[in-house]
Amino acid sequence: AARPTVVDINDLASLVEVYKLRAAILVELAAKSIQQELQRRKSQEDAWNNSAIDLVRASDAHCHYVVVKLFTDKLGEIGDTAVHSVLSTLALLYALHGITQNSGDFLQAGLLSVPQVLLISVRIKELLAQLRPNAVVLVDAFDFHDKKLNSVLGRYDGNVYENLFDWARRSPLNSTEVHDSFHKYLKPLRSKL
Amino acid sequence: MNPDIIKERQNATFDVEKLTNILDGGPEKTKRRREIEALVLSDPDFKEEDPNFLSRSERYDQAVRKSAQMILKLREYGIADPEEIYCYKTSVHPDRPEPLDLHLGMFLPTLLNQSTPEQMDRFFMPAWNLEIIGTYAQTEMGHGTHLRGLETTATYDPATQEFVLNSPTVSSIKWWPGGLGKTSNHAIVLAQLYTQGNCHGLHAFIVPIRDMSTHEPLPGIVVGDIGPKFGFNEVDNGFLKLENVRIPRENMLMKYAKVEPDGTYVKPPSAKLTYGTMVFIRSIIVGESARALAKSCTIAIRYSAVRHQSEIRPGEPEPQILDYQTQQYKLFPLLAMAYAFTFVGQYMKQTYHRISGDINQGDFSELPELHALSAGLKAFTTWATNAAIEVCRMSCGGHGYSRSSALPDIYVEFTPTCTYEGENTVMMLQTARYLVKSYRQAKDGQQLSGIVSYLNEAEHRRVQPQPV
Repeated sequence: AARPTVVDINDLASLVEVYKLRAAILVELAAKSIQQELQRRKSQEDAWNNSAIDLVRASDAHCHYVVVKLFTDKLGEIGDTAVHSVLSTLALLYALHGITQNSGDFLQAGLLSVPQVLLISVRIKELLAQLRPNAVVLVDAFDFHDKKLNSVLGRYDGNVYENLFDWARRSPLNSTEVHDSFHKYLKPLRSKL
Repeated sequence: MNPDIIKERQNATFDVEKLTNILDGGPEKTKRRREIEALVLSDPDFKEEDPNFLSRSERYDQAVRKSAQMILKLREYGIADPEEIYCYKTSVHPDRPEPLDLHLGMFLPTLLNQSTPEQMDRFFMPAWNLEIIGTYAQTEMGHGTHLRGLETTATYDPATQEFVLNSPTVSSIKWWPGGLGKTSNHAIVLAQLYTQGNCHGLHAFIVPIRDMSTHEPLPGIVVGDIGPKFGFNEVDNGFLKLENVRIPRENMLMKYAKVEPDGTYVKPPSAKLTYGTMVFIRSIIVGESARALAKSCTIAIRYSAVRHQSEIRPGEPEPQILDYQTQQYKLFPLLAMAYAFTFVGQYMKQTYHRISGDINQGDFSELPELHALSAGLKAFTTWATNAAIEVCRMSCGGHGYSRSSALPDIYVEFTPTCTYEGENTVMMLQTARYLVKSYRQAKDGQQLSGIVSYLNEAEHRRVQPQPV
């Protein structure tokens, strides 16, 4: 019943498939773990508890598959070529990065080979370089008004340093040049030394 | 404008406005969102002191002032669409929680989804007009996500046709609900229903907790603020102890489950309907994850474009830190994740509304899948986002630690999503229960539909690694 897979790491549909298989395998593994526990004459509840790590792993894999799938599905709705291209790069990065973060699952299940995982690391570096020119505009697209972002570091105009200084000047500790604590504690201390 | 950031924008390979339109759901929606934001951001009534420099009490005070203004302005402008209200609210309280969050996000939706027509008149309209300010009191000091473990009781007394509510133990005191401590005058209380000597599990009851004119706690009600937390400084998360509090039979939310005047219990068509509001909130949280992550990425990436540090090649000027491969490796996968979660959030919202429509037509068939999906995705996205915000903060070096960066605040406001509205591990196990059940059904030859349909094929698929 062996079904050979050839995963094309540049093809999102192929990656969705591999995430799907990972989820299916981990769900199967968790279900079998419960079964094995039951065969050891454990109660249903104890069997569940003794399989909980596998169950969480299965859920995680299922959700990861759903996210990769929905991101890929979304690309089908995007008509503008330039936007489609940059979002496809992001989707590919998301899917491949997820594989490197969970490579044990994919290797263990025999969904990917070691050379493929190494190839994925190389491909991720290429994608980073590809995204670099669009990084700032990709966050601009979220369109957070400065007042809503409320961040000196994340200002739209990028004028960070002068505003960081202004912000610090507004700290209540700076409302007086000499803080009361100096008169209350430090000055008396000095006279006692 | 900083020259680095100008250069970055000149290098773009796509039209940023087109992508914004996609994220908003169309050019008209972008236009409308900006109109609503402008209404708030140009309004002097919403001018605020920088909360970073205020005490907790001052922050709560400022938040209540703005929330009260917000309600008046929403009426003045005739903004009634839930999405537009959300947009207005997140502009008034820029992505900070506020004391009316549970009123707007849980109290009103629960009334809307679980009230009888009579209850809609009695409670929903006054709540919509903010005469009634409500919260959703489910979690107790000793029990949270495990709903069957909740101890608060509502015992029906057919002689007076009232429910008697009690907090029988210290651990049963309601704990954590937002807006409960000082703001609300009503609460939807989740309690174990007892009638004719039998317990029928958790049901929702509308309980007045404060006098409508004096705002003093009512007899039998012990209510207050639970004290400072990691974040959520604007919100009066509260406690509530019920001591033989009597409410009329009509205060039980009876759209689905019912208690007849003689105490006869009528079961709901689906046990999961009681938790409909939780499902709604979990669906919303997926979108909130995307938003928190998008904000964090915006801050970290813009700052990385203007910050220059060290050198890649000796003797050359300090490069933008965004040019370092390690910085790209920290941030770009998170940027990709922010987009992924945004689209998943859109999907969850659409799916929730579609299935809610089906439920209103009496079709509950997709409710279990929605329940499982919202639980799992809530856990998956919040865990990932929580870790990602911290990566963004550290990618800003020392300045990320300053609250001027906003990243510490984003983190503390976001991190409770991993434990509220369902602790994440328990959420994952709920999803697993559905997956294992589906797997067994598939194994028994049943054809699964929906997002788990891939389990139909699981039995037939055996794979082996192939060289590329």
